[in-house]
Amino acid sequence: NVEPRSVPVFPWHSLVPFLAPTQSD
Amino acid sequence: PPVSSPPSPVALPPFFMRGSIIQLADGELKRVEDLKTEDFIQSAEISNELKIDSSTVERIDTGQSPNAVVIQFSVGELKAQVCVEVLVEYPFFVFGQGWSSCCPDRTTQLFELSCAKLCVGDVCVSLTLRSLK
Repeated sequence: NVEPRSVPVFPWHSLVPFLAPTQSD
Repeated sequence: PPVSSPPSPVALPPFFMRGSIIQLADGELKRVEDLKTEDFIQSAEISNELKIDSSTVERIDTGQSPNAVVIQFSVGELKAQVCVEVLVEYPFFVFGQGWSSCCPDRTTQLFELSCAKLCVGDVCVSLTLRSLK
């Protein structure tokens, strides 16, 4: 029996840059 | 002064390769090339920690590393100025348009991911913490 090769699954938020704005006043 | 955020301009992560499997917040699986604006919006709505922000491209300048560009964004309602240095092929998701990069030909060549040209004025999908509001 051949084990099915596992395919990597990436979470949706990996694809979006995390841009944390500085607090501006 | 603007702050730097990821991504690092060293290398592009593997999930931008055409055919990569992406899991949305509701568990649905999609290929990276099939993602729509609604997928990001709906996933962020489910998330307790993350929210979608609109980041408008204000400037695109040559970066310090080879093949890198510095992109200045205006982020969210506060219009906070954020700069990121990325490789020219790094794709951003533009609202209503899809994947876009500074050098779409190179993105397509390296990752087989169809891209539009990222331009000043484009509004990109980005994330912030809900608690930062």
